[in-house]
Amino acid sequence: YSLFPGEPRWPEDRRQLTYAFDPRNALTEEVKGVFGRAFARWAAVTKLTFTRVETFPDSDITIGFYTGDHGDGEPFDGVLGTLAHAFSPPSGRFHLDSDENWVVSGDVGGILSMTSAVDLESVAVHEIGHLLGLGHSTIEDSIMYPTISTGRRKVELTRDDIDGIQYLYGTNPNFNGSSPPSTQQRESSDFG
Amino acid sequence: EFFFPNVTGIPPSRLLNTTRNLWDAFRNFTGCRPGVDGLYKLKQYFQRFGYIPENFSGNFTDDFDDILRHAIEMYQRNFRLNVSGELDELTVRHLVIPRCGNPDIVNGSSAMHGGKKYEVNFAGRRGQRFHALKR
Repeated sequence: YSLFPGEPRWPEDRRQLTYAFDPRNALTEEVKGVFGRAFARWAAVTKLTFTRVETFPDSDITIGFYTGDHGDGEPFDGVLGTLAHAFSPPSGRFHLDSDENWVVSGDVGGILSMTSAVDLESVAVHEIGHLLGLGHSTIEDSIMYPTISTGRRKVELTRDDIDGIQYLYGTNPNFNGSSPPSTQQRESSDFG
Repeated sequence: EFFFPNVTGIPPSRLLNTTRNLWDAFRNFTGCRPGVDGLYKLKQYFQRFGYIPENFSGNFTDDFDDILRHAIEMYQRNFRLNVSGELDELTVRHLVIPRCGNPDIVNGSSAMHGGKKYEVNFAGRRGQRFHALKR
């Protein structure tokens, strides 16, 4: 794993984080639920907690889908290419490219590998890692690896991801420390 | 409009129009070496993800110069590819995969490769001085 320069992290008095969605996106509960599951994966291994709120400007983490130039100097580029980006702590800004074909359920079958469809939860888990202070990893199976092929679902934290986040925030007392699923187990749950 | 419960819900016409992306053009650079034109977009790609410093002051050219070669080497190192400084097939195949928009190298320092830090030093003028330093 890697960290951002200076190892920024959420301060001690801000470990119970809130997140909210840009109301202009009018996301469905199903889509919001995908993010809830992604946050839960990180909460399971650290002392951090994540609570959804409706007050978008006041929440610690703000999530929005945007297209092209959306005002942060990092314009999106249409279908595929860059899918999303997120800022290091304590910014909390999480932006996704609304030009992608986001798939919100894992039940897609092998055809996905031949299309431009992207698994939303896979990208959400990765970007939350950035929001919490993790940079990119060279471990191809890790969540924090920079690329994700269309047709791939990768949502389980690996040992590399867990080591990184626990270095920043410590261990969830309820985390049993068991090894994350093996590569073979995770691959079997991939689309296609 | 852009959420689909599963892939079968995506209109075929939309899929046909979106199976290729901007970076697919990089496939044309497979195997190219110094002397091949058309590379400035690839330099922009590498700069976007930190492999060429943001403060590079000149305009990118189509030259396969040291700036590009060192960016390719750093990229290959980060993605655990064969470090050749050349645009071999596997490297180009990696380049076109959709990815996170966050840079791999921040402020000239990459911590991606096995915890070892690599620092990029760049004089600011094209071709003058550009090297990667392993710490």
